[in-house]
Amino acid sequence: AAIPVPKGSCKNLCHRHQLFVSFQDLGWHKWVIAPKGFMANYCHGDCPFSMATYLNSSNYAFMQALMHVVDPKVPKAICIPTKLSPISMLYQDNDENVILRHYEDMVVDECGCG
Amino acid sequence: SKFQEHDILQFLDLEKTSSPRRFQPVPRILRKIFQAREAGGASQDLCYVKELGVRGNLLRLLPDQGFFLNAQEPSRDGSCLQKFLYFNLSAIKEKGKLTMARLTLDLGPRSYYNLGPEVVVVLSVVEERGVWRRPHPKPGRMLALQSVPGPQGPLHFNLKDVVKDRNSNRLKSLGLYLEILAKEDRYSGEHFQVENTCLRLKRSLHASLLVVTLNPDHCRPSSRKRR
Repeated sequence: AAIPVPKGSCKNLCHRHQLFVSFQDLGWHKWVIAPKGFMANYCHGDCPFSMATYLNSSNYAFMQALMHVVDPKVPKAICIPTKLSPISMLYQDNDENVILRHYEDMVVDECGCG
Repeated sequence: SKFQEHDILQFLDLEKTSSPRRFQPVPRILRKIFQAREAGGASQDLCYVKELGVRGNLLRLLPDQGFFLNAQEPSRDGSCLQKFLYFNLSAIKEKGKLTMARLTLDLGPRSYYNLGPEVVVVLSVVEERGVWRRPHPKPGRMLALQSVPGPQGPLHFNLKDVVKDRNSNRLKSLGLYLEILAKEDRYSGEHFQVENTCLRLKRSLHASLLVVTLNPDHCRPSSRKRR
């Protein structure tokens, strides 16, 4: 049978929340040459069973949500990052070296139920 | 202020914040790579430095902290300049795998004029310790001997084995002995001012060591595929 989509605000549903960490705020702007900061986005929100087929969900999230409906002791599906991107930092250390460093999987681009 | 600075430093694999005494100009090669990465977006393999053709997630450009050795005029035997090059390797931790160590000798901007005489560049390792206290460190094992017609622009030398050797012996610095000899060619018909070329080289010579390391912990392909 078709599952009715819940009414009400979708603000509570799983989605990405943006947060920018400014190196200026940290007082790091004197030694970090670039960038000015980085996005510390995070995922937050509900993963209800009725939305599991929409919210960028994986298969097991759908099963998890289904099992939660059958047995509430089973934890719900949770909102997690599904796509991440790297950042590079250009900075100077105390030995006057200029350093370019790369960090994988730092910025959350997309969220989904997992 | 809500989270501990120490935590985020540790998260970024940094031991402490820096408070550099002097600001270094951003080396062109690092600026070029950084801007390419910013423009490239997430799809590129950022643990591979395509501009250098090696794997690596950490690039360090170490400035030369050495000094010139002979302050007199170029000697009669054509010895143009002698310089002791010194690189502080203490920032290079054993954790990463060394994938490149490239010495660049920048002999000055390219131009179409006053190319100057052909020079011979001789690069040797200075083995001795405590070299700072000696006025004239002695050259040890020769690393490179290269003839350079019309000395201009950058010269690159692969020092990966030398730096790896220093690292494995826990030596936290690298001393090199650089000598440039000017050859005046009497037969080419052009009269080169050896002295001018030497003075120009002395004025414009800039040495730096680019070290690239790869930390396998920081370079894992993401495994989750979206449904």
